[in-house]
Amino acid sequence: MAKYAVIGLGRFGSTVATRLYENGDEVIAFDNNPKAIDEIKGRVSNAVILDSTDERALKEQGINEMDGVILAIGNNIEVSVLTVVILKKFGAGPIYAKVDNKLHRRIMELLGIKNIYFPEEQIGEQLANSLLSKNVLNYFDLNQKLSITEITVPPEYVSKTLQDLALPTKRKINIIAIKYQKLKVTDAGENIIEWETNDMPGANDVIHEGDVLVLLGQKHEIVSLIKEIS
Amino acid sequence: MAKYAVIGLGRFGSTVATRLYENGDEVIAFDNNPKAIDEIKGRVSNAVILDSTDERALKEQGINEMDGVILAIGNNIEVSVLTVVILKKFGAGPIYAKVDNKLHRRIMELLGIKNIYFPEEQIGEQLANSLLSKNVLNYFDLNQKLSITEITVPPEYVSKTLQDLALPTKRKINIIAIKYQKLKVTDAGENIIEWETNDMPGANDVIHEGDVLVLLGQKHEIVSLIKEIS
Ligand SMILES: Nc1ncnc2c1ncn2[C@@H]1O[C@H](COP(=O)(O)OP(=O)(O)OP(=O)(O)O)[C@@H](O)[C@H]1O
Ligand SMILES: Nc1ncnc2c1ncn2[C@@H]1O[C@H](COP(=O)(O)OP(=O)(O)OP(=O)(O)O)[C@@H](O)[C@H]1O
Repeated sequence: MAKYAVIGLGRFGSTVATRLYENGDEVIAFDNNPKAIDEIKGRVSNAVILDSTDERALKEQGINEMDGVILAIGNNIEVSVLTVVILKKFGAGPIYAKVDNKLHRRIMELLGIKNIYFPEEQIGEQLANSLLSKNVLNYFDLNQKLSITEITVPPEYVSKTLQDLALPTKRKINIIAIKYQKLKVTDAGENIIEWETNDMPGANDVIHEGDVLVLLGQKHEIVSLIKEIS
Repeated sequence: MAKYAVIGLGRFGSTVATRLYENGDEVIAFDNNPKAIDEIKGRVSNAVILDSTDERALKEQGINEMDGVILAIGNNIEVSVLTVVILKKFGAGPIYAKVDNKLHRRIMELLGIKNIYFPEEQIGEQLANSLLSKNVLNYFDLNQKLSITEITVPPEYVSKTLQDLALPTKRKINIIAIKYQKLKVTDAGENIIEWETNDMPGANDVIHEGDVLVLLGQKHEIVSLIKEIS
């Protein structure tokens, strides 16, 4: 069980704080707005009214005994920067910082922060990439080189086995899961369609119309496959 | 090549608009702030000053001839809702809506919007989950059931082959990639360490100390594995 401090309880900070607590970690939440503290009580280990630029208060709260500090004050670059300087002075960390704009991110990079989060940009890119094609239901950059995508099965794949397709050999793309629809009967005797996932696809598995393929591969391979099947 | 309208050019909207354009799609960007329009000119197909609650202006711009409409006005629930009502009246869509808080999301759900984005919450959860353990470098929910995680290799895995570990059989978890460090010599004759990715791991591949494993599996299996190796 790890111990984290979350400074700033806006939408990002409060999400991180409560989720970490639900995951079983110890979470101390800080904010200088009493209302934010009231709202989060009971959903974290401890919630304390505190100004993040108050060195002594941070020290008293044991900020350098944490396994990590999440700095979730995006809107005020000055406060965010001053807080980082104080945290670094105490050797507190690692620091996970949320930023609100490109300048803010650049400043955090220059301060040596490695874990930077810019939600609007990250989710904006994810949406744009998932719209690469009508057939793309989902798209992630796993890291700088690898991407994962979920696509509806193109007509030319239907009735082929994974071995026929030979995506790994031909395109260096792995089919890591196949989602398919299954007809079920409810307890009420109703016929319904439910989605199931085959997360261990085998070479002899056959692809059916309406299936969804989950693919992993190098980004440019994934993107070129997507453009080809559209 | 698809045609998209992006309404609202804040950080989320401008990211989506410019990224879609870079991806090769036709993008018409709308905002009622002339400054936002100036800033994005040249990075989208067309940028037009427009109030999203102006039915006639939207119609004149051909809003119902789009392959999709991205509604990126989070801060003003009233404007956002009114715009959705107008878009639905024209049969424009599908609609991808950004929301700024839980109430806004609930309203969008009630209006029948299926593609809802709440960046602070989504990235907040992703960060919290990636902190499940010091050994977790990354964590995604691929969908409601499947998760992907990158973990540092636990000591008990070192020198074993993938076949030895038998993660798929024992835990229904797939090792979909292995990242490892490789010693290289630069043109300047320097020894440096670079990360490489084996994205087609084979049964006889051996795991080395310092490797990073990329795993895919059912969420509860992934989470229990993470808790075990911590
Ligand atoms: N000096 C400070 N010390 C402690 N908390 C602060 C300080 N300044 C601001 N906060 C708190 O940080 C929280 C987040 O701040 P703010 O809303 O400005 O940032 P944000 O990044 O836009 O938030 P969100 O996560 O909702 O996007 C607020 O609850 C605010 O009260
Ligand atoms: N009625 C309107 N018609 C067109 N554009 C509008 C309208 N109202 C607001 N906008 C624009 O929408 C953009 C985003 O608005 P706002 O910043 O309020 O939302 P946000 O969701 O907080 O943005 P961000 O994506 O930066 O988080 C702004 O550029 C603003 O000018």
